[in-house]
Amino acid sequence: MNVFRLTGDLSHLAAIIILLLKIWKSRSCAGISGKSQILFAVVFTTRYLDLLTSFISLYNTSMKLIYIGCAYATVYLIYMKFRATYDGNHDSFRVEFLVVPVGGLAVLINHNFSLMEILWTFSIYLESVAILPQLFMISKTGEAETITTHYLFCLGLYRALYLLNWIWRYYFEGFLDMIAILAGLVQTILYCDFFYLYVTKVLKGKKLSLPA
Amino acid sequence: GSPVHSKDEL
Repeated sequence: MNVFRLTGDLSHLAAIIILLLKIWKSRSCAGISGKSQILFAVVFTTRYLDLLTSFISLYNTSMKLIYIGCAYATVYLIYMKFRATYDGNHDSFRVEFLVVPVGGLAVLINHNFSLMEILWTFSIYLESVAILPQLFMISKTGEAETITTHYLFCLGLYRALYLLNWIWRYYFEGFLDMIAILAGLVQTILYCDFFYLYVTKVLKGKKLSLPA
Repeated sequence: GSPVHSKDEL
């Protein structure tokens, strides 16, 4: 555990909590892509199957359980409790265009051809693109609530911090996981355009709205 | 062989 890894995890946790609180407090999931949230629930479920087979640490187990629990709670709020506020018409990204190629890639390129390992790889690849329905939704409506941009910033920052963590681990531990690193790089790059808008607009007190 | 990645990360 190093400082980048820890702050990355905390940033990820903050993102998840911000989104849950935003929906809960406003009693609305307007502007939130339910499809991205389902993808994240699938990501956590397929990645953390090792909860059933191995114990790493109390920190590891608790964080995994919190992530999974919050992911399903978010999906529940969007599709059940506050479904009347769900903006399905604007959440029109075709997720099969992500899930099918990512599934194929996980079968082809993995560390070990076993069910658990393929599902882990699938979750890594899927996470890297799971935010696309949300970004697509924002580009379609041309705007995002400020609290939603804080969520996206924390979520993007998390993987960027993990990149620094992997550089650290490579130099000090000789640790190198190309699948996680390349997918993490793709994931971080997808947020770059958003990071730019966040810094130039949201941090200066303006609402994030895209030119028509 | 030894695992090229460890599952301690989230």
